[in-house]
Amino acid sequence: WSDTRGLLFRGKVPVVVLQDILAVKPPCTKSP
Amino acid sequence: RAAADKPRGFAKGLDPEQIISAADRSGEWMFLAKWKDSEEADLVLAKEANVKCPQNVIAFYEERLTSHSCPE
Amino acid sequence: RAAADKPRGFAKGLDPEQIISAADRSGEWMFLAKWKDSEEADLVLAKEANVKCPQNVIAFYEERLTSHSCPE
Repeated sequence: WSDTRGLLFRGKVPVVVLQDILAVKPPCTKSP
Repeated sequence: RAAADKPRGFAKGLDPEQIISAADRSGEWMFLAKWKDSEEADLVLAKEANVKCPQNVIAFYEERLTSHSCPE
Repeated sequence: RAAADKPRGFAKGLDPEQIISAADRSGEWMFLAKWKDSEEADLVLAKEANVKCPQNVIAFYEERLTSHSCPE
């Protein structure tokens, strides 16, 4: 994280949001 | 019997046009895939789609990618 | 100058081990890619990673699926 480009990722959590009608639960339950 | 024997999913031999939804079916991750030049869509195994049409899968996920801010 | 000339990203010629994060930079999605047999990680364009290491990209997306638009 000493690289200034690491700032791009700081404080952000990428997620893939499924709001599709068929989506029940994600396949992977472990936390990111 | 004819309906049951009809090929489904990738067995149809059609090219996937788009992954339009996703679902968990009995613990197995599935995609709903729409086929090119067809009005039909089928449930396919995600692990099969990941190999056979990775770009369609990536496009599906990428459309739904977002970034949340972490609270302190 | 030596640091600036050092190859970065896929130009290093290393195999990606894992995509560990993603961020939107000026409307373009970027991935943070960790390389095999290296302690280094680099920013790479998502569209480049989608083609060069689609399975790593898919694995990254699968680990971050959620059905909630807001974090708990």
